[in-house]
Amino acid sequence: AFQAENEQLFADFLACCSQLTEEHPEVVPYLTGRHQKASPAFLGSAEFRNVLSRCLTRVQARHHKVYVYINEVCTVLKANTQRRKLAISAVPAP
Amino acid sequence: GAVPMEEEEDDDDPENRIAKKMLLEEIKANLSSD
Repeated sequence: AFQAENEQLFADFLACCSQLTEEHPEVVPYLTGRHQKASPAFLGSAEFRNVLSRCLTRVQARHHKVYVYINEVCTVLKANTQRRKLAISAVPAP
Repeated sequence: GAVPMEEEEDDDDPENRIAKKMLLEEIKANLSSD
């Protein structure tokens, strides 16, 4: 339900972070990668919108805490990573 | 005299410094596991 809004918020968050993490150019691609691996259900959720909205507002107000907010977004994205399908067909019967 | 420009504040904030360290270590670990 919030997919379009969340994508815009994430793009704004990335834009803000990329300016503030120029000394470590690996940070933004890492964040993007985490976003790509997250489950679509979470990416369109109100929970993700709330986290993004809060972190974006805060990073804009407190540039000196940029890594704190990046970490927060990364943590929720990691917690909602799409699960890999496991090959369990080869498990022997007891 | 000239007033020095404001420098990067990242390392002045302990919470940010820890978060930065954790994040960079995580990125490094991720790169090496690929």
